[in-house]
This record gives sequence, C-alpha cells and structure tokens, in this order.
Amino acid sequence: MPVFHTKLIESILDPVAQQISQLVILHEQAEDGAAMPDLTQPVSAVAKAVGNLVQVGRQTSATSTDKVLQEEMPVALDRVENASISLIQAAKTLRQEPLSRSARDILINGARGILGGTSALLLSLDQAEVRKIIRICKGVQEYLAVAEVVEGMEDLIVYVKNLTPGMTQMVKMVDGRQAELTHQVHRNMLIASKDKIKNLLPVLISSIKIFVTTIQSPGKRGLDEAASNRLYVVSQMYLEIEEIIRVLQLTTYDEDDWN
Amino acid sequence: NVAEMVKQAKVLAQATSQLVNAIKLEAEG
Repeated sequence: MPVFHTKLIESILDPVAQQISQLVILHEQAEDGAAMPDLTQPVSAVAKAVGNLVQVGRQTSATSTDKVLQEEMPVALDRVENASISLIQAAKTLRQEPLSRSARDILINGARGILGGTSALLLSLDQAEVRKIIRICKGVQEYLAVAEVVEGMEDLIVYVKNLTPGMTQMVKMVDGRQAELTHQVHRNMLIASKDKIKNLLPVLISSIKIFVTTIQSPGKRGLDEAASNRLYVVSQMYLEIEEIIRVLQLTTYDEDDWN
Repeated sequence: NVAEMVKQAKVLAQATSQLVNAIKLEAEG
C-alpha cells in the first residue's frame, strides 16, 4: 500500500522518506559511530527552507477561506519549525561533542519531524482541494432533486441546461483526482462511480421526459410509475455521488509512520 | 500560494535529503 496519498506528495517526499528510513536503520545498528562531521551548513540550508515554507504557509493560511485549512496548517507549520529548531540545537551540540548519542537522536528525530510536518502540510493543502471537489459534488446532488418539479418540456430543457455545467465540472474534477491518487483501489472506485453517473445521465433525462409526457397526456396513465422511475434514477445518481464523496475523503496516508 | 507552497516544500525536501545524506555518510563510514 502506498504511504503517500497523491502522486505529487509522493514525488516530493518519498525520496527523503526512504533516506530517513535507511538512516534510522543505520543509527539503530550502530554501537558507537565515528565522530559526526560539522552539519552547520546542511542544517542551515534546512532552516532557511523551513523559514521560506513557513512564511508562504502563514500567508496561505491567513488568506484561505477554508476554515479547516486555517486550523490545520498552523499546526503543521509549527511542527516543521520545531523540528528545524531541534536540528539547529543538535548540530550545535555535535560541534562540541561529535560523539554525542543524544544529539544524534535529536538530529534523526528532527529530520523525521521535518518529513512528518511537511507531509501534514501538503496533506492539509490536498484535503482543501478535495473539499473543493466535494462542494461541486454536493451542488450537483442538490440540483438532482430539482428533477421532481420538472413538469413541462421547457422546464426539462432548462433543467438539463442548468445541470450540465456542474455535472461536467464534477466529472472532470473527479477524473483529475483519480489520476492523482497513488492508491489503485481508490482510483478504480472513483472511475467506476464516475462512469455510472455518466451512464445514468441520459437515463435520468429520459425518465423525466417520460414523466413530462405522462403528466401532459389525457388520463395521465402510469404517472406514479413514471414518478417512481424518475425518483429511482435520481436516487441512484445521488448515491453514486455520495460514494464519490466518501472515496474522495479516504487517505492511505499515515503520518504517524514518521513519528 | 498553493503552487508556491509546493515549490517551497520541494526545496525543503531536497535540503532535508542533503542533510540526511551527510549524516548517513558518517553512519555508513
């Protein structure tokens, strides 16, 4: 199972995650290692990068309208900043005591903290993007219910005209999202639901058309059946979008792995 | 801002990678 949830996060963090895993193994196996070289330069480079990331992160958090992002991002930024501070302290200690085991522990934990914090940060951004897709999905769900008030052919034309842009956008966004996921099962689930919705759209229009024709016919024979058929199609589409929303919120990511 | 954050996260990942490599070299040696 992939550790990182999206291809973007994986491309950024997987190489460093693998290096840290190897380092942890080396560190655990080592009894008394050789003296640690001066790490001031690489630690300073990390601190500088952390400073830039934190600055942009604080701006992003402050200007975002996503309340969850506003809450989550500062926590992740603090985590990255604290890890950077511990790296600086460990490097300082190691300059005076190059064999210090505790300073090495702090150093490795600091590197893990940078990784974990950056993962949390990127995941927080990613989940904000997911919430945008969910908002589009919910908009389509709401508009599906409007099918019940369509009683004339003109209403039907307006209904299809209004439904199509949201539906098209939803399908496009879900398609883009599935392509970005690293978890094949989740990708397949999204593709399956998206395809079902696409296939159900003409069935929905047809079911509304039958209802409209029936309600306008003398005697209105089969009206209940037409209404229940339309309701069935609407329900199927609603549930399929509900499934998309559920799958969109699944993550394979477990940041505790880096703690 | 999102694109800039991703860019800065990449820079940080690379800097962390270099730091870890420096520590690893010692541990392997």
